[in-house]
Amino acid sequence: MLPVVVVHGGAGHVPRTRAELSTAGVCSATRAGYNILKGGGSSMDAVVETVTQLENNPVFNAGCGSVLNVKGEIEMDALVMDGKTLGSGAVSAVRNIANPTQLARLVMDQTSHSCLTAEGASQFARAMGIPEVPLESLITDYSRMRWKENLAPGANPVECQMGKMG
Amino acid sequence: TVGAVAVDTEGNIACATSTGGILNKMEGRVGDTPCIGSGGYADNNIGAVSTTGHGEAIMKVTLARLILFHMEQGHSVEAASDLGLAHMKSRVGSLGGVVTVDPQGHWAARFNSLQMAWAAAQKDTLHYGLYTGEHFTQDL
Repeated sequence: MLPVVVVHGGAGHVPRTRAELSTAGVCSATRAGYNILKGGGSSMDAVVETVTQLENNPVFNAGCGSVLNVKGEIEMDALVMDGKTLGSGAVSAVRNIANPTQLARLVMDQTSHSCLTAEGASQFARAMGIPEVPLESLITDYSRMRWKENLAPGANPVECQMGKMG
Repeated sequence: TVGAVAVDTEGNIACATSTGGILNKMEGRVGDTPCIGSGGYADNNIGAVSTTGHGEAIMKVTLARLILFHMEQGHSVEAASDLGLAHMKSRVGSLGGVVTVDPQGHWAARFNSLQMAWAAAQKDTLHYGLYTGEHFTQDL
C-alpha cells in the first residue's frame, strides 16, 4: 500500500470554465509527488514538491493565483508537519514569496520556532537566500476580477469563494 | 488553499498546506492553514490530514486533529474525515474538504462543499475527482 500521496486543490467554488484546469493541476502535482516517493524520497520531500507545483499553478489559491486581500495585495500562509518528529514549520501573512511552503519547511529545519509571520518571515526568507518576487507576478486577471467583484457593498466574499452549502 | 499528505516507503508521514486565504480579507488576517491541528497535522502513529475551507470555522473545531482523534478511536480514514466535516457543518455551519492518510496507506479525499479538486497516487494508479461522488482512475 506504500507509498501513497493524496492532494487537494481547495474545497471552494470552481467555475465550470476552470474545472478541467483544476483537475489537471492536482493530477500533475500528484504525479510529481509520487515520482519522488517511488524514487525513495521522503514523505516531506513529496508533500513540499507537490504543494510547490500547486503554488506555481495560477489556477489555485496559493502562491501565484492567491486571492487578494481587501487592499488588493497578497498575503499567504503555509504549514508543513513531519509525522516522525511532530516537528512543524509555518509562515503567515507572508508577501512577495513564490513558494511559502518551502519557506515553512526552512522554518522547521533552520529555526527553533514553529511559525514566523509577516516582516519576520520576510527577513528570514532574505537570510535563507529565498528571492523576493514582485507582487504583480503573483496576481492573475482572475484573482483581480474576483477582488473587484467583492469590493461592492453587500458582497459576500466567503460565499463567493466557498460556494453554496454542499 | 492547496495541500498534500503522504506516506513514504519507510512509513514516515508528512503534510503540507498553503493558501492565499479568503477573498478580500482584512490586511493581517491569518486563517487555519499555518495553525498546527487546524490547517494540517501529521503523526506517524495515527496519520495525516490537510484541510481546506473557511479558516475561521476550521480553527473553531481544529479540524485536522479532530479527524485524527476519530482515527485513534478506530474509525477508518473515510469515516473519520466525514465525522470531522459533519461536526464542522453542524457545530459552526461551515463546509470544507480534507485529504487524509493513515500509516498503512489507506487514504480518503472527502468534502461537503459542492466541489474539491483532488488526486491520489498509489500502486501506480492515479485517482482523481472534482464534483461530489466522482472517482476516476488511470494508470501512472
